[in-house]
Amino acid sequence: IDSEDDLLQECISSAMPKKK
Amino acid sequence: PTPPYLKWAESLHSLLDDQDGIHLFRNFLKQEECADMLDFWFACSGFRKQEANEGNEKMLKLAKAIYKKYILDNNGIVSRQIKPATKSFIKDCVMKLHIDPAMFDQAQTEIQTMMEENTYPLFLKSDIYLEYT
Repeated sequence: IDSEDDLLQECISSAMPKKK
Repeated sequence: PTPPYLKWAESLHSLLDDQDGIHLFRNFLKQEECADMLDFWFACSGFRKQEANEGNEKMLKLAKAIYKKYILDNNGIVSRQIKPATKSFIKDCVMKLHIDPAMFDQAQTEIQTMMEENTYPLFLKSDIYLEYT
């Protein structure tokens, strides 16, 4: 379950804009 | 130059293009108990972006994780905003292992429309936003 959540979190973060 | 918080009021897109804007909007959604909508929106974007450099197995795992967390439970805030036809399309893709980078696009559009018409205008009138400005 943990790794599924990690995968999801990583996916969400990858779509966020980078700090300017 | 225009301060970021004024840009946030131009469109949902300008808001979601700024880290601080996302953070504040998420706090607002959390208060309204619908932060999952924003997480889902970003998960869909991330899913589409990963396609080029990730293996199929990881894509499948991720598609299943998104499906399970946001769509499977019909009482979830995201699931309630997505049309039944869109949900069964995604379910079909997951069950038949037809993993496609665009499989969540329609669902993402539906959630985005919901945010544009509902939570985003509310956010611009909220105390959280007004206090920040």
